[in-house]
Amino acid sequence: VPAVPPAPLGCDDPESLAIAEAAVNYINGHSHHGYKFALNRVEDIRVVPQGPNSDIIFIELDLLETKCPILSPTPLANCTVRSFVEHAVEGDCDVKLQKVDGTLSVLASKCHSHADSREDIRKVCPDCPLLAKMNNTEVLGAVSAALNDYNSKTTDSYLRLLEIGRAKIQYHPVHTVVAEFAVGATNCSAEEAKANVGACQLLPEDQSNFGFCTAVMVKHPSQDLQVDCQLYGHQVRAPHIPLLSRPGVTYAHPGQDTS
Amino acid sequence: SVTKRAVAEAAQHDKVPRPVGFVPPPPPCPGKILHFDI
Repeated sequence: VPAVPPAPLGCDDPESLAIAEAAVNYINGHSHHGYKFALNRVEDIRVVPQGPNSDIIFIELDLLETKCPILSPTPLANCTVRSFVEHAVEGDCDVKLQKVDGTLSVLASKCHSHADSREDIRKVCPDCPLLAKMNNTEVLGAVSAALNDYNSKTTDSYLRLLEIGRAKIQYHPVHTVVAEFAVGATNCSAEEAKANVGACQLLPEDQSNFGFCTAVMVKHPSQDLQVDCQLYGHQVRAPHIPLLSRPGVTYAHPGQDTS
Repeated sequence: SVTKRAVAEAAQHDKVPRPVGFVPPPPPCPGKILHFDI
Protein backbone atom coordinates (compact mmCIF):
# COMPACT_ATOMS: atom_id res chain seq x y z
CA VAL A 1 0.00 0.00 0.00
CA PRO A 2 1.57 3.33 -1.01
CA ALA A 3 2.41 5.59 1.95
CA VAL A 4 -0.14 8.37 2.50
CA PRO A 5 1.50 11.72 1.60
CA PRO A 6 1.63 14.17 4.54
CA ALA A 7 -1.19 16.77 4.66
CA PRO A 8 -0.12 19.97 2.89
CA LEU A 9 1.27 22.63 5.21
CA GLY A 10 -1.22 25.43 5.85
CA CYS A 11 0.01 28.99 5.38
CA ASP A 12 -0.94 29.89 8.94
CA ASP A 13 0.50 26.75 10.52
CA PRO A 14 3.11 27.51 13.18
CA GLU A 15 5.69 25.67 11.12
CA SER A 16 4.95 27.85 8.09
CA LEU A 17 5.22 31.03 10.15
CA ALA A 18 8.56 29.83 11.53
CA ILE A 19 9.79 29.22 7.97
CA ALA A 20 8.49 32.66 6.94
CA GLU A 21 10.33 34.28 9.85
CA ALA A 22 13.59 32.61 8.83
CA ALA A 23 13.07 33.81 5.25
CA VAL A 24 12.30 37.41 6.29
CA ASN A 25 15.34 37.51 8.58
CA TYR A 26 17.49 36.28 5.69
CA ILE A 27 16.08 38.92 3.32
CA ASN A 28 16.62 41.74 5.82
CA GLY A 29 20.08 40.45 6.68
CA HIS A 30 21.28 40.31 3.09
CA SER A 31 19.82 43.51 1.71
CA HIS A 32 21.71 46.80 2.05
CA HIS A 33 19.12 49.12 0.58
CA GLY A 34 15.90 50.68 1.75
CA TYR A 35 14.07 49.56 4.82
CA LYS A 36 13.50 46.36 6.78
CA PHE A 37 10.52 44.28 5.73
CA ALA A 38 8.02 42.59 8.02
CA LEU A 39 5.73 39.68 7.19
CA ASN A 40 2.20 40.62 6.12
CA ARG A 41 1.00 37.30 4.80
CA VAL A 42 2.23 33.85 3.78
CA GLU A 43 0.85 33.66 0.24
CA ASP A 44 1.73 30.03 -0.44
CA ILE A 45 4.00 27.26 0.81
CA ARG A 46 5.03 23.94 -0.72
CA VAL A 47 7.18 21.24 0.87
CA VAL A 48 9.00 18.80 -1.41
CA PRO A 49 10.43 15.85 0.54
CA GLN A 50 14.00 15.02 -0.48
CA GLY A 51 14.50 12.01 1.77
CA PRO A 52 14.49 11.18 5.48
CA ASN A 53 14.57 14.48 7.49
CA SER A 54 15.30 16.49 4.36
CA ASP A 55 12.84 18.82 2.59
CA ILE A 56 12.97 21.58 0.05
CA ILE A 57 10.48 24.34 0.84
CA PHE A 58 9.12 26.96 -1.55
CA ILE A 59 7.41 29.85 0.19
CA GLU A 60 5.79 32.98 -1.25
CA LEU A 61 5.62 35.95 1.09
CA ASP A 62 3.78 39.26 1.12
CA LEU A 63 5.92 41.71 3.09
CA LEU A 64 5.49 45.32 4.15
CA GLU A 65 8.19 47.91 4.65
CA THR A 66 8.82 49.04 8.19
CA LYS A 67 10.15 52.39 9.35
CA CYS A 68 13.50 50.86 10.24
CA PRO A 69 16.27 51.52 7.72
CA ILE A 70 17.90 48.31 6.53
CA LEU A 71 21.18 49.26 8.22
CA SER A 72 19.56 50.02 11.56
CA PRO A 73 20.53 47.70 14.44
CA THR A 74 16.96 47.91 15.77
CA PRO A 75 15.46 44.39 16.02
CA LEU A 76 12.68 43.76 13.51
CA ALA A 77 10.24 43.12 16.37
CA ASN A 78 10.69 46.78 17.38
CA CYS A 79 10.20 48.13 13.86
CA THR A 80 6.82 49.65 13.08
CA VAL A 81 5.23 48.79 9.76
CA ARG A 82 4.75 51.94 7.72
CA SER A 83 1.04 52.69 7.69
CA PHE A 84 -1.19 52.60 4.65
CA VAL A 85 -1.65 56.38 4.57
CA GLU A 86 2.10 56.94 4.74
CA HIS A 87 2.24 55.37 1.27
CA ALA A 88 3.26 51.87 2.23
CA VAL A 89 5.63 49.78 0.16
CA GLU A 90 5.03 46.07 -0.36
CA GLY A 91 7.52 43.34 -1.06
CA ASP A 92 6.61 40.16 -2.95
CA CYS A 93 9.19 37.49 -2.26
CA ASP A 94 9.74 33.92 -3.42
CA VAL A 95 12.12 32.05 -1.18
CA LYS A 96 13.53 28.53 -1.50
CA LEU A 97 14.74 26.89 1.70
CA GLN A 98 16.15 23.57 2.76
CA LYS A 99 15.29 21.85 6.01
CA VAL A 100 17.73 19.16 7.08
CA ASP A 101 17.33 17.50 10.46
CA GLY A 102 15.13 20.41 11.55
CA THR A 103 17.66 23.08 10.52
CA LEU A 104 16.46 25.66 8.02
CA SER A 105 18.72 27.38 5.48
CA VAL A 106 17.84 29.70 2.61
CA LEU A 107 18.95 28.44 -0.81
CA ALA A 108 17.60 31.27 -2.96
CA SER A 109 15.44 34.33 -2.67
CA LYS A 110 13.92 36.78 -5.12
CA CYS A 111 11.93 39.85 -4.15
CA HIS A 112 10.14 42.64 -5.96
CA SER A 113 9.08 45.74 -4.05
CA HIS A 114 6.57 48.33 -5.16
CA ALA A 115 4.77 51.27 -3.55
CA ASP A 116 1.01 51.09 -3.09
CA SER A 117 -0.98 52.65 -5.87
CA ARG A 118 -1.56 56.39 -5.54
CA GLU A 119 -5.22 55.93 -6.38
CA ASP A 120 -5.73 53.58 -3.43
CA ILE A 121 -4.29 56.14 -1.03
CA ARG A 122 -6.21 59.02 -2.55
CA LYS A 123 -9.44 57.13 -1.92
CA VAL A 124 -8.69 56.84 1.79
CA CYS A 125 -6.76 60.09 2.32
CA PRO A 126 -7.15 62.64 -0.44
CA ASP A 127 -4.80 65.15 1.17
CA CYS A 128 -2.06 62.80 2.23
CA PRO A 129 1.29 63.51 0.57
CA LEU A 130 2.50 60.67 -1.65
CA LEU A 131 5.94 59.28 -2.26
CA ALA A 132 7.96 61.46 -4.59
CA LYS A 133 10.20 60.00 -7.24
CA MET A 134 13.72 59.45 -6.00
CA ASN A 135 15.21 61.60 -8.75
CA ASN A 136 12.84 64.47 -8.15
CA THR A 137 14.94 67.64 -8.30
CA GLU A 138 13.23 69.15 -5.25
CA VAL A 139 14.00 66.03 -3.27
CA LEU A 140 17.62 65.93 -4.39
CA GLY A 141 17.97 69.60 -3.58
CA ALA A 142 16.50 69.18 -0.13
CA VAL A 143 18.71 66.15 0.66
CA SER A 144 21.81 67.91 -0.56
CA ALA A 145 21.04 71.07 1.43
CA ALA A 146 20.21 69.06 4.54
CA LEU A 147 23.40 67.00 4.41
CA ASN A 148 25.53 70.05 3.75
CA ASP A 149 23.83 71.80 6.68
CA TYR A 150 24.49 68.83 8.95
CA ASN A 151 28.13 68.54 7.89
CA SER A 152 28.67 72.27 8.42
CA LYS A 153 27.61 71.96 12.07
CA THR A 154 28.94 68.57 13.12
CA THR A 155 32.25 68.11 14.90
CA ASP A 156 32.28 64.40 13.98
CA SER A 157 33.12 62.67 10.79
CA TYR A 158 32.07 64.12 7.45
CA LEU A 159 29.05 62.20 6.18
CA ARG A 160 28.47 61.18 2.60
CA LEU A 161 25.13 60.33 1.00
CA LEU A 162 24.59 56.61 0.33
CA GLU A 163 21.02 56.61 -0.93
CA ILE A 164 17.65 58.28 -0.51
CA GLY A 165 15.21 56.03 1.31
CA ARG A 166 11.99 57.82 0.61
CA ALA A 167 10.70 61.38 0.21
CA LYS A 168 7.42 63.22 0.12
CA ILE A 169 6.45 66.68 -1.07
CA GLN A 170 3.46 68.51 0.38
CA TYR A 171 2.27 71.64 -1.37
CA HIS A 172 -0.63 72.81 0.80
CA PRO A 173 -1.01 74.49 3.23
CA VAL A 174 2.80 74.63 3.53
CA HIS A 175 5.18 73.69 0.71
CA THR A 176 7.35 71.09 2.48
CA VAL A 177 9.81 68.42 1.40
CA VAL A 178 10.42 65.55 3.81
CA ALA A 179 13.19 63.11 2.93
CA GLU A 180 14.90 60.18 4.59
CA PHE A 181 18.35 59.15 3.41
CA ALA A 182 21.18 56.82 4.38
CA VAL A 183 24.64 58.22 5.00
CA GLY A 184 28.11 56.82 5.60
CA ALA A 185 30.93 58.23 7.71
CA THR A 186 34.15 59.10 5.89
CA ASN A 187 37.80 59.27 6.79
CA CYS A 188 37.60 63.06 7.18
CA SER A 189 36.39 65.29 9.91
CA ALA A 190 33.82 67.84 8.82
CA GLU A 191 36.50 70.50 9.27
CA GLU A 192 38.99 68.69 7.00
CA ALA A 193 36.27 68.25 4.40
CA LYS A 194 35.91 71.98 4.08
CA ALA A 195 39.47 72.12 2.77
CA ASN A 196 39.35 69.13 0.43
CA VAL A 197 36.03 67.26 0.23
CA GLY A 198 37.27 65.17 -2.66
CA ALA A 199 39.72 63.40 -0.40
CA CYS A 200 36.95 62.22 1.91
CA GLN A 201 36.17 58.57 1.25
CA LEU A 202 33.77 56.20 2.97
CA LEU A 203 35.43 54.25 5.75
CA PRO A 204 36.58 50.75 4.77
CA GLU A 205 34.27 47.79 5.37
CA ASP A 206 35.90 46.79 8.64
CA GLN A 207 35.42 50.29 10.08
CA SER A 208 32.20 51.23 8.32
CA ASN A 209 29.83 53.49 10.15
CA PHE A 210 26.47 54.06 8.54
CA GLY A 211 23.55 56.13 9.66
CA PHE A 212 20.24 57.56 8.65
CA CYS A 213 18.99 61.12 8.41
CA THR A 214 15.58 62.72 8.24
CA ALA A 215 15.29 66.17 6.72
CA VAL A 216 12.35 68.56 6.67
CA MET A 217 12.65 71.53 4.34
CA VAL A 218 9.91 74.14 4.50
CA LYS A 219 9.93 76.19 1.31
CA HIS A 220 6.82 78.38 1.44
CA PRO A 221 5.47 80.62 2.98
CA SER A 222 8.51 80.65 5.25
CA GLN A 223 11.84 78.89 4.76
CA ASP A 224 13.26 76.46 7.26
CA LEU A 225 15.48 73.41 7.24
CA GLN A 226 15.75 70.77 9.92
CA VAL A 227 17.90 67.70 9.70
CA ASP A 228 18.50 64.96 12.22
CA CYS A 229 21.01 62.18 11.68
CA GLN A 230 21.63 59.03 13.70
CA LEU A 231 24.82 57.02 13.24
CA TYR A 232 24.73 53.32 14.11
CA GLY A 233 28.39 52.72 14.84
CA HIS A 234 30.32 49.91 13.21
CA GLN A 235 28.35 46.77 12.44
CA VAL A 236 29.30 43.51 10.80
CA ARG A 237 26.75 42.68 8.10
CA ALA A 238 26.23 39.66 5.90
CA PRO A 239 27.62 40.08 2.41
CA HIS A 240 25.33 42.08 0.17
CA ILE A 241 23.30 39.94 -2.18
CA PRO A 242 21.16 42.04 -4.48
CA LEU A 243 17.70 40.67 -3.81
CA LEU A 244 15.38 43.57 -4.40
CA SER A 245 14.52 45.27 -7.63
CA ARG A 246 14.63 48.93 -6.73
CA PRO A 247 12.74 51.56 -8.63
CA GLY A 248 14.17 55.06 -8.86
CA VAL A 249 17.75 56.20 -8.91
CA THR A 250 20.73 53.96 -8.17
CA TYR A 251 24.07 55.55 -7.39
CA ALA A 252 26.97 54.22 -9.37
CA HIS A 253 29.37 54.77 -6.49
CA PRO A 254 28.08 54.62 -2.89
CA GLY A 255 28.97 57.84 -1.22
CA GLN A 256 28.72 59.82 -4.41
CA ASP A 257 28.22 63.34 -3.17
CA THR A 258 25.17 65.04 -4.58
CA SER A 259 26.34 68.57 -3.93
CA SER B 1 -11.87 9.75 -24.50
CA VAL B 2 -9.96 11.51 -21.69
CA THR B 3 -11.85 12.11 -18.40
CA LYS B 4 -10.78 14.25 -15.40
CA ARG B 5 -11.70 11.77 -12.67
CA ALA B 6 -9.76 13.47 -9.85
CA VAL B 7 -11.96 16.58 -10.08
CA ALA B 8 -15.12 14.51 -10.29
CA GLU B 9 -14.21 12.73 -7.08
CA ALA B 10 -13.75 16.03 -5.30
CA ALA B 11 -17.10 17.23 -6.62
CA GLN B 12 -18.76 14.10 -5.23
CA HIS B 13 -17.30 14.80 -1.82
CA ASP B 14 -18.95 18.19 -1.90
CA LYS B 15 -22.32 16.46 -2.23
CA VAL B 16 -21.81 14.48 0.97
CA PRO B 17 -24.40 15.66 3.50
CA ARG B 18 -22.81 17.76 6.24
CA PRO B 19 -23.95 17.83 9.86
CA VAL B 20 -25.76 20.99 10.88
CA GLY B 21 -23.36 23.75 11.86
CA PHE B 22 -20.45 22.16 9.99
CA VAL B 23 -17.83 24.80 9.20
CA PRO B 24 -15.40 23.75 6.49
CA PRO B 25 -11.72 24.21 7.49
CA PRO B 26 -10.08 27.43 6.17
CA PRO B 27 -8.09 26.90 2.99
CA PRO B 28 -4.45 26.15 3.80
CA CYS B 29 -3.34 29.18 1.71
CA PRO B 30 -3.11 32.08 1.40
CA GLY B 31 -2.73 32.82 5.08
CA LYS B 32 -4.37 35.62 7.00
CA ILE B 33 -3.22 39.20 6.61
CA LEU B 34 -1.24 40.37 9.63
CA HIS B 35 -1.27 44.14 8.94
CA PHE B 36 -3.30 45.41 6.00
CA ASP B 37 -3.99 44.52 2.42
CA ILE B 38 -2.19 46.68 -0.09
